[in-house]
Amino acid sequence: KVPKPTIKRIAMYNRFLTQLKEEGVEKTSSKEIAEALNIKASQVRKDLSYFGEFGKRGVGYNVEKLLSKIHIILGTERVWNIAIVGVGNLGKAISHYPELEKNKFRIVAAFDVDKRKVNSVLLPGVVIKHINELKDEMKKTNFEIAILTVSSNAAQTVTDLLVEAGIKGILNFTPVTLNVSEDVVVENVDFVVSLKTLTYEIISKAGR
Amino acid sequence: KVPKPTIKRIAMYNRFLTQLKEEGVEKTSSKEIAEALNIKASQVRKDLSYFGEFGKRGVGYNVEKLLSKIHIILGTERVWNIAIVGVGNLGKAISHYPELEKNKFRIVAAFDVDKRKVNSVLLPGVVIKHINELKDEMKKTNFEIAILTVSSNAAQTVTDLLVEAGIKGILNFTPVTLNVSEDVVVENVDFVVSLKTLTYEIISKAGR
Ligand SMILES: NC(=O)c1ccc[n+]([C@@H]2O[C@H](COP(=O)([O-])OP(=O)(O)OC[C@H]3O[C@@H](n4cnc5c(N)ncnc54)[C@H](O)[C@@H]3O)[C@@H](O)[C@H]2O)c1
Ligand SMILES: NC(=O)c1ccc[n+]([C@@H]2O[C@H](COP(=O)([O-])OP(=O)(O)OC[C@H]3O[C@@H](n4cnc5c(N)ncnc54)[C@H](O)[C@@H]3O)[C@@H](O)[C@H]2O)c1
Repeated sequence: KVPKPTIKRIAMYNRFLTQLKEEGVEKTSSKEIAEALNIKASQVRKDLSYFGEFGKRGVGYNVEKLLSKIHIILGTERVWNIAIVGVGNLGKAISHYPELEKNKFRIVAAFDVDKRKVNSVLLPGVVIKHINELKDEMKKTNFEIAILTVSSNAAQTVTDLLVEAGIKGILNFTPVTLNVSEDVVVENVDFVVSLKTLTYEIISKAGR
Repeated sequence: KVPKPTIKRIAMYNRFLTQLKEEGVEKTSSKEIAEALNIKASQVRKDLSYFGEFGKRGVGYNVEKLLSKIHIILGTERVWNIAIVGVGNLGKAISHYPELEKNKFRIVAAFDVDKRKVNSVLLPGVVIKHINELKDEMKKTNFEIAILTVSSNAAQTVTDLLVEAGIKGILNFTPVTLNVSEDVVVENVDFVVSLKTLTYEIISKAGR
């Protein structure tokens, strides 16, 4: 089993390589990738070695080839249909984030319970539906991932609906630990953990 | 130097131990912490070993003691004053997130350029100021961390103002790679990296 930090780093290599490709760069090295992410070059080589042989020692990597291999590893060579569940401040900010479309994550559905929001347009072609229409809408739009941005008190009930409707993955922004069945994957996002990493770095720089 | 994934995990142990303390649990073990985070118990022991001896082998850890040691490691035993810079959808959602106050991160200032938002109240005691008042406001409210949630095209200019005013750390939500001076720490938050980890887990479960 590949450790989770390795997968997270590979997703970051994906972002850096995409930037290189957009700038027309054809070759790169583990040293260059490592410098962009402030890690050691040996870490880059170790991470990639989980997935077979890439590039030749001393010659570096072909950007295009490495990028397409990483897309296959992460499953991001194809489009993923996703739904925003809970269209409050956070749900709205997430749905308009340009990096989603750029990475082939297409928002195809959105849900809420607030009467003022239901039936309004969130994005071109995406009308906010009532949460009770989840099952029908999933069949119609065929989304496999839900971004959960409902208020905390609704998190588990809404998750139960998603699991019952056959969701494959949930990106959970609520501070609630979700209970799901074996076949569903949950990934939690909590920027407070990043804030604590920041405080650690600030006090380390200042010399304890 | 302690690896960054170790610091991230220690921040997550902090969250789990806080939950245990709230439930009145006095003792825990590396096995119990590991299960909550879906990692190996040896990883927990290895992470903590960077910072000296904790708990006795076979006896486990005292929750209260371990929690206070982790607070000292992360620098979270005290209150940190922070500012929200850019009060759009994302800035608003972040400022109302209850986990901030719970973890002693206090929002003391907020900035924007939109005339409709400047001088309005974001939170009790926090009025949104114009970005031009950054320096004066930082002296008055003494914030050390800025949460950057401005539109992408303003990210670097606003960062330059923050660095000049003496900011210590920036939590960057924009997709722009920020240039800062040596003494400033930047931590980037990008949920798209989490989405790619999610797709990896979904295709791994489905068996390639
Ligand atoms: N992880 C993070 O970094 C982070 C940051 C900020 C906020 N949050 C969390 O994200 C969530 C959303 O925050 P927000 O500021 O946008 O809150 P909000 O109150 O603005 O939005 C919540 C939305 O969920 C909807 N909702 C409530 N019950 C529902 C249900 N049963 N089905 C469908 N929709 C329902 C509401 O009508 C509302 O539109 C909260 O749980 C908050 O704690 C997380
Ligand atoms: N990292 C993530 O996970 C994530 C998710 C969603 C959005 N985003 C990013 O976060 C940022 C905010 O997103 P949003 O949806 O809230 O956008 P928004 O347009 O709703 O908010 C941006 C705010 O910044 C203000 N602003 C613009 N220029 C400014 C300046 N010079 N000084 C101070 N304030 C200024 C605007 O007036 C507005 O209020 C964007 O950069 C977006 O790409 C990141």
